[in-house]
Amino acid sequence: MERKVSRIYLTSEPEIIHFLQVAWEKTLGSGFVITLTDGQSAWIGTVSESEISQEADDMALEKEKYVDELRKALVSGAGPTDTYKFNFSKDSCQFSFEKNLKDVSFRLGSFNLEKVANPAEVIRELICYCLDTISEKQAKNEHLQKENERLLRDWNDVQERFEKCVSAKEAVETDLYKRFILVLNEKKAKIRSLYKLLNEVQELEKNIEHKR
Amino acid sequence: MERKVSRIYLTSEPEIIHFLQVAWEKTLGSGFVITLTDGQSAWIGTVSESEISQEADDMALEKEKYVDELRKALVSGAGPTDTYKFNFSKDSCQFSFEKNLKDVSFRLGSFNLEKVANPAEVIRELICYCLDTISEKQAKNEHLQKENERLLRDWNDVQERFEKCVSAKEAVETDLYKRFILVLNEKKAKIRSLYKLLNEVQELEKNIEHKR
Amino acid sequence: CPSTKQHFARQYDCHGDSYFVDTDVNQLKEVFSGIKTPG
Repeated sequence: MERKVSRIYLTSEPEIIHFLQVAWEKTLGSGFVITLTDGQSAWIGTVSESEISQEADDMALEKEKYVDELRKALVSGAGPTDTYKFNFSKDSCQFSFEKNLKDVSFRLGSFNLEKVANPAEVIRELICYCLDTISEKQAKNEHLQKENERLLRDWNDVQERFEKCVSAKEAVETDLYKRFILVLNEKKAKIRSLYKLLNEVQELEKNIEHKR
Repeated sequence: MERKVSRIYLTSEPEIIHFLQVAWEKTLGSGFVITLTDGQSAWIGTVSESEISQEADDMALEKEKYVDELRKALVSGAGPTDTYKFNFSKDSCQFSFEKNLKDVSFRLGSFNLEKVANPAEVIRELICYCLDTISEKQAKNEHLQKENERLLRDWNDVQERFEKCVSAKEAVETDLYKRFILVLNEKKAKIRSLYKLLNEVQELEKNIEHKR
Repeated sequence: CPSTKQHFARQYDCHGDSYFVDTDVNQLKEVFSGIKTPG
């Protein structure tokens, strides 16, 4: 089951924070339970899939698009505070909400809620859910933190091996060049001495020929 | 300011979850505000630094050790549920707690609380704190997740470079040897041709000498 | 011209390395870099 608690302000009581809890099984569009509380009283209502479809039809919206609007208004809780207007009549227990678009308000939905006989239980359950969520997220953070530390250690390890490899490659090259130069220069010394010998032999022969 | 909300069960009402909020400025030992609520009523009390020192003295404990015990009992919220016993008298508004050690209970502390005239406000503030904490941890979660993905990409990147370096190191030796052999063989060919020429010159001289 | 060709052929091998003058790291690296595809 998915659940989300958000803060809202009612047009009728703008100075008092209210809390809206929306809970659904598979998808928001398949129906949800809505709970409203001011920290003292609580009201609860169930919105069925057919009611959602009916609202979407009434608004000439595709059901998916309507559910998306519901999600933004009731679940997401983000965005500027004046994007949505929430109304609740404690007499009729009618909860309704509108979307504000450039000074024009569009009615988004309207649900009947029932006053809860034992609001303390609902409020305790809501606080428990919040504390469980905090623990869950804290555990996830600790796990991610450990993962990150491990990844950083692994990166440092590979980076060190990479740097050693680069140094080793440079050392191999340097060493090979040294050896090559030694061998080649030996051969060049040999060539120089053979040339010298050849010249001397050719010079000697010229002298003998000349004397003869 | 630091704050922590935890769930407790009172010995007098074991079937009803209560919530304990402890808030402190610098350190727990410098004094704290304790709030108790059952989701319907709320009680609040301030515990000063001198009261904490007095309790520690009464228990013949070092203040630091006593504050540590306070932290484990009132703030940490972890550990087996039967490690601590919480008592609260709604008549006297006296809140006390004990630590259980091998079937023996040790009185840890006792504070006077006052019933709050407007519990809804306290409850709303507590829920707001919980929702803020959830948002904070969710944001941290997302940040750590992004970090995690970045570190993984970096690791993959350096691992790839390391593997390329290992291959390159193996290839460079082979490649240099191949080039060296080509250049060396040129020198050897030159030496052979010089030897051949020298032999021919010496042979020619012998023939001329012989004919003469 | 032919005489220049002959002169260079006497002094240098086909990879540009001198037969007579000792080589060093830089010169050898230059000679190696000129070898296109070592066999």
